[in-house]
Amino acid sequence: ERVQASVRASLAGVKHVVVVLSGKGGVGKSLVSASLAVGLSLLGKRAAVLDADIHGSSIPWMLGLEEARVAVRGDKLVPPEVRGVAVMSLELLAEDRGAPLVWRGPLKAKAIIDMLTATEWGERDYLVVDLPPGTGDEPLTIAQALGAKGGYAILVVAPGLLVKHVVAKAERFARELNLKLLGVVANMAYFRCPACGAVHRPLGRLEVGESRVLAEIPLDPELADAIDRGELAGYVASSTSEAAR
Amino acid sequence: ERVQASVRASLAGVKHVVVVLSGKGGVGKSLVSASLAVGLSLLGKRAAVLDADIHGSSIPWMLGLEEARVAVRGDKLVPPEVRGVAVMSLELLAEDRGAPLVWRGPLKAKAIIDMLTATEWGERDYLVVDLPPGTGDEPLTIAQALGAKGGYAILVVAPGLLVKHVVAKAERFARELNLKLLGVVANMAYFRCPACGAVHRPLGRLEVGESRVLAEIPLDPELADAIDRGELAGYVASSTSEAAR
Ligand SMILES: Nc1ncnc2c1ncn2[C@@H]1O[C@H](COP(=O)(O)OP(=O)(O)O)[C@@H](O)[C@H]1O
Ligand SMILES: Nc1ncnc2c1ncn2[C@@H]1O[C@H](COP(=O)(O)OP(=O)(O)O)[C@@H](O)[C@H]1O
Ligand SMILES: [Zn+2]
Repeated sequence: ERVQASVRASLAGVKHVVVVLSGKGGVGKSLVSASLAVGLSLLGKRAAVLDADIHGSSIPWMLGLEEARVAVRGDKLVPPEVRGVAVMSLELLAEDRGAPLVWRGPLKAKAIIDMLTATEWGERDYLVVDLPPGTGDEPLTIAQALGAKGGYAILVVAPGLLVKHVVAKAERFARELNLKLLGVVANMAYFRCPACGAVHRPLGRLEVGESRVLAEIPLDPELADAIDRGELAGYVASSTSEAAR
Repeated sequence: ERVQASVRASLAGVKHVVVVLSGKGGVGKSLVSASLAVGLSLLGKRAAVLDADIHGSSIPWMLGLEEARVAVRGDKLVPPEVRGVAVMSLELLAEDRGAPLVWRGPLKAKAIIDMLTATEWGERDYLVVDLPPGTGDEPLTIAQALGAKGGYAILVVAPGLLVKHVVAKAERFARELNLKLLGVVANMAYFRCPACGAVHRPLGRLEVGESRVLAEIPLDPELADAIDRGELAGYVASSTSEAAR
């Protein structure tokens, strides 16, 4: 198909694609996508992150890019960078930031794929893709257009109902797309009281079955504060805390 | 329009409709919808709750109804009840619970509206409707079909980025539909350490501007546990805790 050929051409310099999935919204999928890309860059890899969440991702705000502009070179879009990480999002193209892009789902998915092919990614070891929540047709359409065959997938979960169902659906999703599911990142997994050190699980226990848990991220007020200030990249870089892994 | 007439006929015995909104998924919208309906019933009101979240709502599981069946009387569907609250959800009609209903958005919205008109609601003081997350075309289509003019709306938020944007969008949504926005329920607002009593805000501060905060619900491991066991109704009934308001 013509779309796949132009996507492949624009991703020619990208070695590995890592898609980040979640069963529902609000579990920290954007947080993990942005942190992973920054973490890879701090390890000396060339990384980029694509916000492909049609329901609106907070990646530009978490990384302090709400005022950033996308440059144009020839017919290509040149993404802004934070600590060496190229960041691309429909939000960066919108005139009025934060205003709802009131398009219907399929139109937005097409706009994200057009943006992806128009972007100059250059040479990257990793492209991290923040997919829409769920394992239905929205994330499927985008992951298929990416032609991410042979790529990787990471599932982000928070403790709560039906996590076992979510893990099973994510495994099916990864198989269908020929992706290797690296494992599960358990976010908001516990809270260590700063006053007395006691550890609690406010959202309950996490049951992921036999899946590999890549990391447990605690609920962390310092992390929440860094996100609010658009300083996630600084937090990941400087932090010795558990949350930064 | 013909759809509106049949919706109005099936809701003839319902005095007030309360729609529950959220900016994103995972903030506790289903939890608040189910708790509100149970709370109203405990106050002696006749209440019902409709799961209209096309991305899948956990209301049947939270209320322990995963094995419940919907009865048929004539050409009407008779919803199961928990503590006097009638509960209706596409999940209760699906053969294989928890399997993804892989329909596209617009098809699911139509299925929910058909289910709503086919249900025998009877005489109810309140019908609580758990809408899809966001303020875009999905919740708009369903809220318009409900003909909820003159009804009420409640916004559920959790601390985090862009909450001010979410509040502004919800106000616009309520105005467009001629709904009275009663206020904001702030969920996961704080955590009181069971070991030492210190209060923390793991997800950060909540900034809702001038909106009325109807209730602050803490992160509560007992609540999470009750939800996991399908015992939310029991928790709301027995609990003197802050979470139950
Ligand atoms: N471990 C954590 N500690 C504190 N706050 C968190 C944590 N994980 C997520 N958050 C907050 O929760 C909100 C949701 O995270 P986000 O990554 O946007 O979720 P998703 O992409 O799954 O919708 C963000 O505003 C963020 O501030
Ligand atoms: N205050 C709370 N304390 C503990 N767990 C909570 C709280 N609020 C929500 N949860 C958990 O978070 C998850 C998400 O809640 P849910 O109502 O399904 O969100 P939404 O409908 O907005 O997607 C549920 O699994 C529930 O167990
Ligand atoms: Zn403590």
